[in-house]
Amino acid sequence: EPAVPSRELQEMSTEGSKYVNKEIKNAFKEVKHIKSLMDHTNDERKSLLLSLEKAKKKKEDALTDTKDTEMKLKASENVCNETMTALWEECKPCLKQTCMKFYARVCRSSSGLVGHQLEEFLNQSSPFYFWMNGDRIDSLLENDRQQAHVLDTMEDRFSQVSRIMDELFHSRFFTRDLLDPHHFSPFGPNPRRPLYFNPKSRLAR
Amino acid sequence: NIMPFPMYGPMNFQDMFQPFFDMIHRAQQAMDGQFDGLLFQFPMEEFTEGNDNRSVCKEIRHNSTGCLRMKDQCAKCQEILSVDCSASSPEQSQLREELSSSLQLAEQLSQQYDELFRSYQQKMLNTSALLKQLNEQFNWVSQLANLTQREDPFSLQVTTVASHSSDSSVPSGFTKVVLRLFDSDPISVTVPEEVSMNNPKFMETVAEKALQEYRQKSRV
Repeated sequence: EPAVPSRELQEMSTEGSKYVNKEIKNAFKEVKHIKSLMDHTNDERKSLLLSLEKAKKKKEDALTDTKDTEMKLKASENVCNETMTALWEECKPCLKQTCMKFYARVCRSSSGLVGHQLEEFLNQSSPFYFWMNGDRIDSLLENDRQQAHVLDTMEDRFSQVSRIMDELFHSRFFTRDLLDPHHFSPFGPNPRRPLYFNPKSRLAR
Repeated sequence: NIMPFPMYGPMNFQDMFQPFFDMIHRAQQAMDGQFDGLLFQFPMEEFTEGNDNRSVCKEIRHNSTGCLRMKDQCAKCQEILSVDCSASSPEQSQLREELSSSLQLAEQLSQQYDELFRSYQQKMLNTSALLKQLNEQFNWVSQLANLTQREDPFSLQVTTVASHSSDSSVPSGFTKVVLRLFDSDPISVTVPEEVSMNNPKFMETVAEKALQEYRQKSRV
């Protein structure tokens, strides 16, 4: 003999189901709220993207000017070569030592390979490159290249996400307006048995 | 009123929620796929130990030009930058001045761009966080939908109710309720005996605890 009769179990199930359905509705409301936050973020993102594009254009014009001048300077005859080379020979060991100290202390990693790579790099570099701030120019160009790549990928991902979210929020769930009186029937055929549980639903589909 | 079920006509639970599960999952995958690795790390202006120098270390490992930024700390390197060749080549000197000023402008505009780029990255991170939130809020519902194969009038089905007097394994002073949420595995919940079965709070407590447990499991 069960401790609680089945009729009471059914009543308890009905009461519990009401709570679960209420929580599902709450989750659904929250989804709509998050969607509105995403729309807001997206509007801000779009306006930011416009500013970003304008700033990119300005930056790239300045970089082009810099590269052009650098080319002209490279094409001009190397002067003061002897002075620069002598200074460069003294600059290299100091640079290497400073960099390796920094690397060992801050990056906490073995500096053997990096030291060898740096030495090779310094021996191949020219003082003229250094004199005309070639490293600063290269650094700007490298950042520009990397940022362009990151931006492209971010945009690509965002458009994928946007497509999916559009699909999600254009589903019949969200597009069937609650104001549509034709479809809205607060008292369905059986209020205790929502239609989405209707056993005929498979047939109807 | 968002989900008055009858208005959606003949749809079952799976019909309603399965697409959400797939879509939110796909959206999050698209956004999160190595998103962290994608973030652009801005090289530091100054090599200081107090700052986050991960990007500097990465730059030194990847490309030795990073070390050239430390030229300020070497007097002989500074001297190269001060070499004045105007006497032997006024034209070259003029070009160098032009280069210096256009480089300064390019650096200034790059900094402005970097600021905007940082904000843009932040917006993308915010979107990613919202997707995570969306998943957290809705994951349990869509997982329940995934489990549901049969159509049942109840989203919560109580199977047994027992107290210490009827089942010695139940701690005294508690009522144990075993139930299923849709087609989930049985979930056991205990309620203090002070809340009697006739009390409307009883089933609310049971359902709340069952959902909490289910949500926790679905997060794992």
